[in-house]
Amino acid sequence: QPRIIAMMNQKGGVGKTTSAVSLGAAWAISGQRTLLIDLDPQAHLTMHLGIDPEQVDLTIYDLVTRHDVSARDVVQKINDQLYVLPGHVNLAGLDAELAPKMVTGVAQKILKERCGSLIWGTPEAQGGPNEEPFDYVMIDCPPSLGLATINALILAQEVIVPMQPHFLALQGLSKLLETVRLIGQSFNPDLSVSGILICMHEPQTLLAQEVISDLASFLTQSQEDGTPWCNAQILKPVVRRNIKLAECPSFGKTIFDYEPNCHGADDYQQLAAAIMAQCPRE
Amino acid sequence: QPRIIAMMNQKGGVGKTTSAVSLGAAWAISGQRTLLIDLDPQAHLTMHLGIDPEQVDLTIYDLVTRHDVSARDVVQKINDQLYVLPGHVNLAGLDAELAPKMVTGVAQKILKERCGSLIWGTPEAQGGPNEEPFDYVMIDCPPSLGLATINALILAQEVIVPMQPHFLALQGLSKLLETVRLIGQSFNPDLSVSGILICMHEPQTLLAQEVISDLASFLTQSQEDGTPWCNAQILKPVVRRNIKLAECPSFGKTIFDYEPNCHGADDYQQLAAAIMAQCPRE
Ligand SMILES: Nc1ncnc2c1ncn2[C@@H]1O[C@H](COP(=O)(O)OP(=O)(O)OP(=O)(O)O)[C@@H](O)[C@H]1O
Ligand SMILES: Nc1ncnc2c1ncn2[C@@H]1O[C@H](COP(=O)(O)OP(=O)(O)OP(=O)(O)O)[C@@H](O)[C@H]1O
Ligand SMILES: [Mg+2]
Ligand SMILES: [Mg+2]
Repeated sequence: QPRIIAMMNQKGGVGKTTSAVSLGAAWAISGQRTLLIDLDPQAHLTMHLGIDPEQVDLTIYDLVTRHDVSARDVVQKINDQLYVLPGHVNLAGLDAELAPKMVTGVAQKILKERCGSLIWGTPEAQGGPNEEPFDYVMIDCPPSLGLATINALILAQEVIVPMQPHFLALQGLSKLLETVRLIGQSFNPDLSVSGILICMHEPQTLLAQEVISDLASFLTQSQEDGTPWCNAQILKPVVRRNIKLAECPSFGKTIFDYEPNCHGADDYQQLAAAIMAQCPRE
Repeated sequence: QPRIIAMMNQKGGVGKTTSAVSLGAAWAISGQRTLLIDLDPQAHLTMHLGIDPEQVDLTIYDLVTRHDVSARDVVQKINDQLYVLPGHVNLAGLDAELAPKMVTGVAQKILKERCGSLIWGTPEAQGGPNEEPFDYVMIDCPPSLGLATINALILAQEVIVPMQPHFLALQGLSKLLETVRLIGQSFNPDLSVSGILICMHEPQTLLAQEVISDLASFLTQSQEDGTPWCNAQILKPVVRRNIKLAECPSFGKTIFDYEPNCHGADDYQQLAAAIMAQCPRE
């Protein structure tokens, strides 16, 4: 059974894309078959992997808006263990475009329906090559709570919330969790929040310490209260601010290909191992 | 005639809100009557000014979706020279909600229509108190190119693009400029890009120097080419990374009230003066 994780936060610039790529690459290096899905119209996850979104023939946008295209047609191989469904700028218009299909709930489930056979593998009997299913699926979301993010929450079983330890980034958390709860009630009862991922951490600042302690006490209070985030923890290790993580996308490389011995690579490698060690909700 | 500026960039976390509040506060301090408009469903500009968006009676959302509410009912006074139209989380659903009105162009112009009398002042003859018009109007946009941002581009005459000097932040610039050009052609011929504002600058990093030099040569190449950004410059001074700028929103204060002698306050104060000195496009 693959673990399907949505990397989401409507606050912009908190490390969603950097974390999705870095964790995905680390899982692939340790032998886990990993699929990355780029739901952001900026297509930054796609660019980070060295793919020019303008040159891509079929993207996730084609997958969710056309019926003559399958996920197998769209998926691109990065290496033996790492695959991607590339993003596209036209995703920006998805809410307006699919608005008429929201009332029946069709628009909200489109990603799950269109990616199903790729993620869970098709048995040979159905005529597809018996591709192995994926071990990890990571969905990078845009900085909003629109239709793309809702689709990610319906496909995923787990949510990881990247967060910069700043005041403004903390403010949106209750709205984010509320959205996760609503999706849990209406579309996806298994959805839970696995963890909060502190990114761009500057340990010497008082602000970071205060935000992290506020967050920790909030999570402690909601333990065992039955909410989708009652088991959520602050994931360890936190990811420190490290300019190498901001440099590597310009080379189309993951941090492990670009600068394998820097803090950024260490933090994400340990984090990936810690998440693998977590026992997913049965 | 008021200068109306949209602070926009679909890339998240680049300093849009921090710049809108800090510049607005600096103009107000130097005696300019300033209106801030919060178009982001996160309502961070509203929070940064010490207003709890959940407690606000009437917000910008009410203004654009109801006809029994005027901009004068919604506007809140921060001090004698600084006013705000508060944001609201329901703005997140604007694209789907107003999608039917996009085909006629009504949805795109709603902000301009609903704010007109407040921005330009109502002559006494029309029955309103003869409020002075505003000198500066600054619109904070969400991190997307959706309907809220399009409305800002139709109300504004100028665009300022805040940008972190990182590779991923540079990628979206051509799409952003293309959107400005399209709005210029279809709805707002006067729209131009006044400048690119470098935020969270870390002068010692090579990445920042490379991104800024890439940006400078791009702007030089497009000089006098007739595009809406042919006169755009990199605004000076750049805004340095300064943790005080990330601390002040938690106190609901502007940087000038919170820590008037820090780098952040200096940079934004000088920047506000430089923008005032710029002669707006006649
Ligand atoms: N730990 C880190 N140290 C330094 N820079 C980082 C780190 N993580 C991310 N960055 C840089 O910070 C910026 C924001 O990160 P990123 O783009 O991953 O955030 P995001 O949440 O995906 O943004 P968006 O909301 O626009 O999708 C990027 O330029 C990235 O290269
Ligand atoms: N010069 C600076 N130095 C340090 N921190 C800063 C600076 N400018 C902004 N910040 C902090 O960085 C984060 C991102 O800034 P801000 O929220 O203003 O960006 P934004 O573009 O409005 O984000 P969004 O896309 O989510 O609307 C915030 O936590 C803010 O407090
Ligand atoms: Mg991203
Ligand atoms: Mg903002």
